[in-house]
Amino acid sequence: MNIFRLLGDISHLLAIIILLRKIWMSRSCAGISGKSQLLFGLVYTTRYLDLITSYISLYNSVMKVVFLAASYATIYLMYVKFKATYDHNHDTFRIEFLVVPAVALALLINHDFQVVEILWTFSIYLESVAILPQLFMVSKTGEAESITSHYLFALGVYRGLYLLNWIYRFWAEDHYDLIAIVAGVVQTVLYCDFFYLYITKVLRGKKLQLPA
Amino acid sequence: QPEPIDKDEL
Repeated sequence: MNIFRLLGDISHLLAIIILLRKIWMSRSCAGISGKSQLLFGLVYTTRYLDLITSYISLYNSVMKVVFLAASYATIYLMYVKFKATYDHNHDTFRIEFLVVPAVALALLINHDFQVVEILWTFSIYLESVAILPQLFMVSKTGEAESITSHYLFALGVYRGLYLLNWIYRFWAEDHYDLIAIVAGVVQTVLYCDFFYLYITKVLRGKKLQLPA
Repeated sequence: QPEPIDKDEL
């Protein structure tokens, strides 16, 4: 494992913790897209099925369990415990527009036509666009709480760091996975507009507010 | 010969 990969994983972990903590401490999931969280739950579930079938390392297994548990916990808090605070009027992105193409693409473009491999590929494609309901919600309300912005920043940076990891691995190990790389580029590009707003506004102490 | 698929990454 190289430094970019490690920092990417830490950033990913940090994002998940920031979100869970925000919901728990404020007893509210206002401003958070339940649909994006459902999609992430689906992403982790379909990608980490190999947790049962193959052992890679303790680090790998622990991280997978943590991501799965945190994702399910977030969904539970949003849809059960703090359901009353869930802002579903603003969470109107049609997720079938993301899930159906991700399934189709996974069936068409994959490394191996086998169930576990297709589910992995689906999870990679779906992850790249899973944040769209959340970004759509922010654009609809025109603003985001600072803590939500920190969450989005950490989540966006994670795949960006993976891109550096893949560049490094291509150079150092001659290893590359085009499916992950292309999806990772798409995923990171989707955050660019947000990164700009985060750096120019949130880091200067201002609330993230979109121009009217 | 393609590289074996690396599933170590998360």
